[in-house]
Amino acid sequence: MGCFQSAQRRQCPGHEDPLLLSSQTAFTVSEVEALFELFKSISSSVIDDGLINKEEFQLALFKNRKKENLFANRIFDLFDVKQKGVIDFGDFVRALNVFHPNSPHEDKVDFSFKLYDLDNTGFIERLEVKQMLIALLCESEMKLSDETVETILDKTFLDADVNRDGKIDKEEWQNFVSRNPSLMKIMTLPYLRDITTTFPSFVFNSEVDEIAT
Amino acid sequence: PVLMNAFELISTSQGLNLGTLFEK
Repeated sequence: MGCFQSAQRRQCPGHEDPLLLSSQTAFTVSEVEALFELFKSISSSVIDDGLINKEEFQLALFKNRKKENLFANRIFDLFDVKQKGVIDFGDFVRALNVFHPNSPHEDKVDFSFKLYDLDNTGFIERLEVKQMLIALLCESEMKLSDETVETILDKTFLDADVNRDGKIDKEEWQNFVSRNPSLMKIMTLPYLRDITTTFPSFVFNSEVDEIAT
Repeated sequence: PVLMNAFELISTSQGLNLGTLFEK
């Protein structure tokens, strides 16, 4: 149910029913409402239109709107499932759900594969990995020679690209992360377990009867 | 860093650390 269908709902675009979002995710209704407090804060930081644009997303990530970042852009694009150039509340909750500690590991692996498959070809290609490595080096001011970058790429593909076709497919990725579980650490946000205590003000703005939670 | 695989390095990017979204 969208917010325009009920007089009791907040009048903002994309604010889906917390009960519905809770039923589709690992979040309780209270947690969805707490996430709305976070969403409101991010989505009003530049333009108060109830939607998160790329600039607002970067501002929330880096506390600095001028910081262009390949990875932040990629995450934004994956959150923006409807490819509208903005993230609505439903997109936000469903995307963050993947990062919930209780979400299925397979969903996290799948999301991470999409994240690194920059050109959406269904494969993580060597050129994409190189592009990401270079972006990381620029971001971190870490200095590595071209030769070292190529050595890291060689080593990575030797380990991950089992069929030696020069690219990593979904099955190879699943296998690779199972042997390198630390790569999945970024896919779990412990904050999501305590979201109601991080944003306690949701209680004052709650629209859902306690009995419904 | 030579001993690390590329994804270990990439996963250290600040742009992939969504935890900062929750910092006020």
